[in-house]
Amino acid sequence: MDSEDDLLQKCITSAMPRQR
Amino acid sequence: PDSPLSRWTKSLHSLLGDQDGAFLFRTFLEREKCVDTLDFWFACNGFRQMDLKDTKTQRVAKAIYKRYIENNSIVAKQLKPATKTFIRDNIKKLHIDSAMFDQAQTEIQTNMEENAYQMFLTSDIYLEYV
Repeated sequence: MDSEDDLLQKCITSAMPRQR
Repeated sequence: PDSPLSRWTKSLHSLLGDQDGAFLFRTFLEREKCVDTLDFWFACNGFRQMDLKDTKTQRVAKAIYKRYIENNSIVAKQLKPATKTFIRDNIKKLHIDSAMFDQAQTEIQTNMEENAYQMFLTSDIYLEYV
């Protein structure tokens, strides 16, 4: 199971803009 | 006229919607020791998109609360006491809702627009990139 830190990091990354 | 650079100066939103812009702004905030405000802003956006039926969502809400709000971090310092209380109560009662961080995100965003974003547009790191 992912740690809370991993989940938080994934959440942040998911919201970051992708390459145009 | 519609280059990424001209869009960066249009608004904080357009800066953060651009990959290079967001990366450069993040580098700037790391130097200014307030990168947590930007990570919190992105975390709020990511959280809003999560499925409330997924058990991970509750864990992420707690992780955001612990990392940015419960302690005396730069994010916590910029939030109104009532906003922090509202989130703390929601976490304690397990009232996990997609909009639970909206007010906090707005307060952080307003602060960034008035301060860090303005400083960024006159910073060396931005001017060198331009």
